[in-house]
Amino acid sequence: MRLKNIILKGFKSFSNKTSFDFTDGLNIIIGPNGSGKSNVVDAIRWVIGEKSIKTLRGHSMEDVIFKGAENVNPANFAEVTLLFSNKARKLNIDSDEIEIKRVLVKDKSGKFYINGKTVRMKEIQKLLGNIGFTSNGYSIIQQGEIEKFINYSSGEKRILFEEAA
Amino acid sequence: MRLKNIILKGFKSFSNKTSFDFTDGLNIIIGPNGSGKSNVVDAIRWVIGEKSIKTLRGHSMEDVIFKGAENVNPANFAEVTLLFSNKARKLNIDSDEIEIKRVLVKDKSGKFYINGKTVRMKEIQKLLGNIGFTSNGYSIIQQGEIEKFINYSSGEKRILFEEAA
Amino acid sequence: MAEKFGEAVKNINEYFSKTFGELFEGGEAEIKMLDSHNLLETGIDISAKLPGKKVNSLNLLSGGEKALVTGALIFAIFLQNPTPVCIFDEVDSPMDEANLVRFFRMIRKFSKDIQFIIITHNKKSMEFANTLYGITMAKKGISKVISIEFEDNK
Amino acid sequence: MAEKFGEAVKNINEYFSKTFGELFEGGEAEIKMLDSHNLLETGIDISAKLPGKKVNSLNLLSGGEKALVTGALIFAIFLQNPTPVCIFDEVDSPMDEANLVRFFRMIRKFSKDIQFIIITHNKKSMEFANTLYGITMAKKGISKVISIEFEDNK
Ligand SMILES: Nc1ncnc2c1ncn2[C@@H]1O[C@H](COP(=O)(O)OP(=O)(O)OP(=O)(O)O)[C@@H](O)[C@H]1O
Ligand SMILES: Nc1ncnc2c1ncn2[C@@H]1O[C@H](COP(=O)(O)OP(=O)(O)OP(=O)(O)O)[C@@H](O)[C@H]1O
Ligand SMILES: [Mg+2]
Ligand SMILES: [Mg+2]
Repeated sequence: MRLKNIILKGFKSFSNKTSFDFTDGLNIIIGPNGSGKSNVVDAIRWVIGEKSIKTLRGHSMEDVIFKGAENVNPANFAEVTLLFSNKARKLNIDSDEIEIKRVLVKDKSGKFYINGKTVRMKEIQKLLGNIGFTSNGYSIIQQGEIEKFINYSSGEKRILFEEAA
Repeated sequence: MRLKNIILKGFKSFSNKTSFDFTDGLNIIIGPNGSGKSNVVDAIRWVIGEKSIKTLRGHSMEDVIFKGAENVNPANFAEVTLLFSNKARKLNIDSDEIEIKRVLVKDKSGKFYINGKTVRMKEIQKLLGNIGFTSNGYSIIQQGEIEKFINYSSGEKRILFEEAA
Repeated sequence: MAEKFGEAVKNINEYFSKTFGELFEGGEAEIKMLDSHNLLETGIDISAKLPGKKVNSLNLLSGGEKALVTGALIFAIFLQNPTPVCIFDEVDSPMDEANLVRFFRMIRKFSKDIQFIIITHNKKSMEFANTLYGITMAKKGISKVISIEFEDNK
Repeated sequence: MAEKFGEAVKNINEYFSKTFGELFEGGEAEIKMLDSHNLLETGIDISAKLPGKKVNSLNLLSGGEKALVTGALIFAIFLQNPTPVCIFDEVDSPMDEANLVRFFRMIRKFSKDIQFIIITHNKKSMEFANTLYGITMAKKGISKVISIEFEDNK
């Protein structure tokens, strides 16, 4: 099971609809400071159910909506879609491909979708939580966080191992 | 006024007496991971009066004493000496050179010296505090801390500017 | 349930010994339960001794050493319970070249079964890519992606 | 006393505009008091807008951008109240080469009056040194220093 594709639209610095396909193995993203690399990681964490805007470097949830640039208006909504390949049925849905989507429209509450069907955030977290792909587990290490496990208390380390067990 | 020389003896990974001279301008320190570069910064912060062992990456004050290596015994004490050039009398002591030293012997309380005379930590902090050279001000940025001011609350930012004023 | 936890910790400890030993070319590392009689609540402690050094506490380690220990821990957890996707954002920035190469060689082994998405600034790290993506901001404030695929690193 | 504080904040704000503009080749940045009528207790707020971008809050900036903003802030404070010695431990690690070069060019200007001690892994940064020190651990667990002096960077 792997991530095949991500589409970002109006998410942070990705004002225009941007799509990229991931391959098996080792995908490496490079680019200058501030070009949008960590924003892609934020987009993935956001769509798989990150609740804390602080860990997305924002103050309010609408901070993820593209705020505009020189001669470019702000976006009215942010949308991120992830497409997973599920031939081995590791995800608990009887479908070769699974698309999860999150949309936040200004001044409206957010919406979540699995294969086009409206769902609650919990369902996405549960679906992906079963294979260990959560926004705050050990499968995603954010910029500047590589030392975080070292500094965990013995109780926090326990929680890490409970997830691994 | 500048830092002319540092001598480390038994301080963290500097088991043998190690001396190096700093020059005017831009001194750059390089070396492999774990070779001791940040330990030099710790040594400087320690001798100018750092009180918090946590910011020196330790749990107890004696963590700064060399713990030994393969076939090498631990040291019995840690000692760091800084030599400042003071021709312009920016430091408030009538002396062309000022030497500050801190010693910590195992199971004993630490000692501080200015030009060989025993003093209290406060005196060193005051002497160097007057020229803004403190272990927790804006003149020393530790590894991993470059974002810290960005994350300060408005009250913490105020304290930073009070020191700058 | 609690036994499953105890079992997992023992396994991860053994894997950690291997991943740590490979990334540091020696040394010893251990993950243990602080109170193995209380599986429901015990905390976990991690200690590591680098080759030739006598320091056991993780906190005194250098920035690059801590990053590598964390890498060893994550790979040990993957051996016990892999996730299908792993995302690293600039975890190699404190590493020197020698450590970075060992770290990416280990990633390469795991990348047969785990899909990695890694952000880096380091030219050496880029050499390990199966697929490389460049993100640019030719138009100020607006991100754009281009991808460059190599097949020779597989 | 409080007036001295208000004066300093105003000056540093003007310096910050310059250092920020130089490091980012444009954009606007501001340091202001949240309550300029209460000099004794007012908090301080810092905002920055990078060239071509419309984002004003510092928290949304990237790792490299935050490091450069912090650099601009420290240099602005130095213009108001320099310290004789400044120590940076791997502050350039999140910076790309273009930003790193602008950052070190600014350090070079300040290094006529301020003594810098900088730790780095970056080959480009090393080129700016007046004096270079190598720290090694040929004997495991024991640090050793060698120094290499250039006179041509002054
Ligand atoms: N809602 C938004 N609208 C427009 N731009 C935004 C928004 N949120 C963040 N940005 C911009 O995105 C940029 C940061 O992007 P990101 O963190 O992905 O950079 P990066 O490529 O990871 O850089 P680095 O190499 O420095 O880590 C910042 O310049 C920020 O102003
Ligand atoms: N009291 C001590 N006795 C012996 N060795 C110690 C002591 N305290 C710390 N060390 C060792 O010093 C090393 C860390 O040194 P330091 O942090 O200076 O490395 P560094 O050169 O900054 O590396 P990096 O490039 O990874 O940041 C660690 O390996 C640690 O075990
Ligand atoms: Mg980033
Ligand atoms: Mg270091």
